[in-house]
Amino acid sequence: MIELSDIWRTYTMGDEKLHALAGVSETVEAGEHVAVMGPSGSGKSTLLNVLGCLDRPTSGSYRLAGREVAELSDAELSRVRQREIGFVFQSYHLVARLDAAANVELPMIFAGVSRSERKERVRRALEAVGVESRSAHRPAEMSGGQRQRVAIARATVMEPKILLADEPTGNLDSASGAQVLELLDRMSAAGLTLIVVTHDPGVARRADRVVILDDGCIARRMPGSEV
Amino acid sequence: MIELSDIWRTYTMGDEKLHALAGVSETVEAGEHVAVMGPSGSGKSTLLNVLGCLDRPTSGSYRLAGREVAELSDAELSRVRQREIGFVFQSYHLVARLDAAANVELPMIFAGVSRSERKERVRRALEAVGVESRSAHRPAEMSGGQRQRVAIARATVMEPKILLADEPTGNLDSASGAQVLELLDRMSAAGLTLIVVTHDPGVARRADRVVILDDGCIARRMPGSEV
Ligand SMILES: Nc1ncnc2c1ncn2[C@@H]1O[C@H](COP(=O)(O)OP(=O)(O)OP(=O)(O)O)[C@@H](O)[C@H]1O
Ligand SMILES: Nc1ncnc2c1ncn2[C@@H]1O[C@H](COP(=O)(O)OP(=O)(O)OP(=O)(O)O)[C@@H](O)[C@H]1O
Ligand SMILES: [Mg+2]
Ligand SMILES: [Mg+2]
Repeated sequence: MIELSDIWRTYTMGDEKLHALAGVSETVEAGEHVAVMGPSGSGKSTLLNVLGCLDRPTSGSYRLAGREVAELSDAELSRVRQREIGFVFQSYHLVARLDAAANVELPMIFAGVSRSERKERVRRALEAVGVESRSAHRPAEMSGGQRQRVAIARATVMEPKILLADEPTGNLDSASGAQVLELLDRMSAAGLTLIVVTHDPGVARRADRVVILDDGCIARRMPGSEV
Repeated sequence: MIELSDIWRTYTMGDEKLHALAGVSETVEAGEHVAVMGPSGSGKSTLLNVLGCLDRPTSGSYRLAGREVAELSDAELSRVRQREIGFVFQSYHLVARLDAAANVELPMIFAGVSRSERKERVRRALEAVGVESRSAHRPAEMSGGQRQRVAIARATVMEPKILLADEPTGNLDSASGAQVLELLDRMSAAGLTLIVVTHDPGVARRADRVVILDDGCIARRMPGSEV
């Protein structure tokens, strides 16, 4: 499903070069649940952005469902981002002037889902993460953890094949965190390919396997049970 | 040092009233280290905003160092926010067009600290949280955890009497999280009054005592050791 081969992502500033990713190779099979851990600044978000086709590697190959991403047309890339991949950003990136329901609806509008179908799917997505009571509120009128959950609802509403979640429980208490993890488990059991960046060992433990990044490289791999 | 008496903070939207804080009374002595926990949406950030003089309660009394905050002049409030209180926001609120060093320098410029003194204090503040290597970079060029640590450096650089930290380790791995907690411990040992909102029991455990919010009320209090 996902094959990364010698991926580099380098930022050049003046004569300073920073290798956010320094030769990452990894394969993720369809339906696998992988956790990515590592120190702050080790390249986890960068890796997720490359996987989500939101950032192009400086070099290396990324094959998604057998096709080299760098060779996809704009239309094909657009379709992949709209329908195949859901993304939960570390800083949410909700649209400030839209309420929670409109934020969750947005991916369906882009993908051409009919209006009659959208309303119910928004409701169910918000309910699954426990923020239905905030659906008419804009991000500024919500708590940090409520915004995080709206971002998760938005990422899941298109029922993507792959979900990339960048620290999805970072601002959640144990109860709402557990609700989110149970949702992810249900989606995983239904065949979703799930890659979760997390600092929380309790979250990483639920994965099939864990990849540890350090300074842009994969330093270690282990089964989830060994975390 | 801090005396809250029957604090309410109500949001009214149409005929809907939401009591983000519903009668909170609490006293925090100078030098105490208090953790605030509770479900997502329970009022923790709202409480911190009231304590930080960034939000006015709908009703109730807040006495800070013996003075009723509602009766302070604009000049006095300004001085309190600039010199007495440091605030780490749940979503950091760094200035996007300024690099890390300039962001940390900002409170000192507002408070009239001399230029010669500022440079060294910025360097030490960034170093104490392990992000000195990113000092010439803007927030967009940093990882989530690096931004969080710059926000912490900015909040501590004026050596305030009170530090209010809204989930300061939420995006940090165990190593950088530990570095931040050790910094907070050192400041606490030096007499800082410290109030930390956290979802992490490991962070709450380090406090003298813990206050649990639920639906805008204090549901429970316990010593840190009992978390
Ligand atoms: N401007 C606003 N208008 C209406 N409701 C608001 C507004 N700001 C916050 N709220 C609501 O007030 C309640 C308390 O919010 P607060 O941000 O204090 O929660 P919190 O305990 O910090 O949550 P979290 O752990 O998710 O950060 C939430 O239900 C939130 O939706
Ligand atoms: N636009 C940029 N220009 C320069 N350096 C950048 C840029 N974006 C990210 N970086 C750097 O790349 C490195 C990896 O960043 P990344 O966001 O992937 O880390 P991370 O593992 O997600 O960290 P965290 O756990 O703190 O979120 C960091 O050192 C960061 O400062
Ligand atoms: Mg990150
Ligand atoms: Mg909050």
